Amino acid sequence: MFEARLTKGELIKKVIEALKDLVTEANFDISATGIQLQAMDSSHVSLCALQMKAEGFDHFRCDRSMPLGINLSSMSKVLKCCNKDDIVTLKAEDDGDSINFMFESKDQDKISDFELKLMDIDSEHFGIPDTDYKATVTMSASEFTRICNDLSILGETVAISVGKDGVRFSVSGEMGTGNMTVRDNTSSDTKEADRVEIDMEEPVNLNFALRYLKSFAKAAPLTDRVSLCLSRDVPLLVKYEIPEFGSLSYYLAPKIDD
Amino acid sequence: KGNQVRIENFFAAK
Repeated sequence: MFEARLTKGELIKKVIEALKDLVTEANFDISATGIQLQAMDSSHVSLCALQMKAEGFDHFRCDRSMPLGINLSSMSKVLKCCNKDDIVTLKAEDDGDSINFMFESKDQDKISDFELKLMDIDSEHFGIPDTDYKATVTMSASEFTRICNDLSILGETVAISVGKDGVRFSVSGEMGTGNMTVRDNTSSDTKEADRVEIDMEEPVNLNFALRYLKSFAKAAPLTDRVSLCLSRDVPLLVKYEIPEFGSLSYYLAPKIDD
Repeated sequence: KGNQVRIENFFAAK
């Protein structure tokens, strides 16, 4: 028996909104420690890794570890019926072929339940090594969304370079070129939400497809901050930490010159 | 600008 109840049910809705552009169907691996998901996009260019800790839920019970294969676009449709302040309960039997969603309004005056059929999904799992990244930038999640959306007007590829002057996002396309530089402002009196922290061991300069970054940025409603971790010739890690609940990490393979 | 590399090239399957 699996049962998980979350007062802040909206979090689940936001998680699915942050995944469904990249991943059509995925296994939610449930165990006594929580829920994990690892999935690649259909082009195998990026990898999403979700972690939701059991302690982050108001109630969490999982008698047997198992994968719950779910179509994310169906799940997103079901979650459209969940209101902002609803309490969400997820339930599945050990040998069942469905997952149950229950949405309760805060005042307990409306209760809805939905059942979704589970799918058998043959998914590969990757071992993600602990990487000592050469540059880490932590900034406002909404500002990062803005940068990705704004620069995509000009081109498909962004060069991200972290140097002593800050982190520069550059795009060039048929229309022209654009650069946005964000500087470390930790020494000034910047309010928490707008703080930019740059931790650089050595300069890094890598190219990435903007369309994936734009999809990752859909996770911004989950939390205030995002971290970008870079090292030469390895995937970019874009990490959204959800306080007391878990994290949503995206890995994006770079574009490499011949 | 640059060739897109696949993500599997970086992570070993478990």
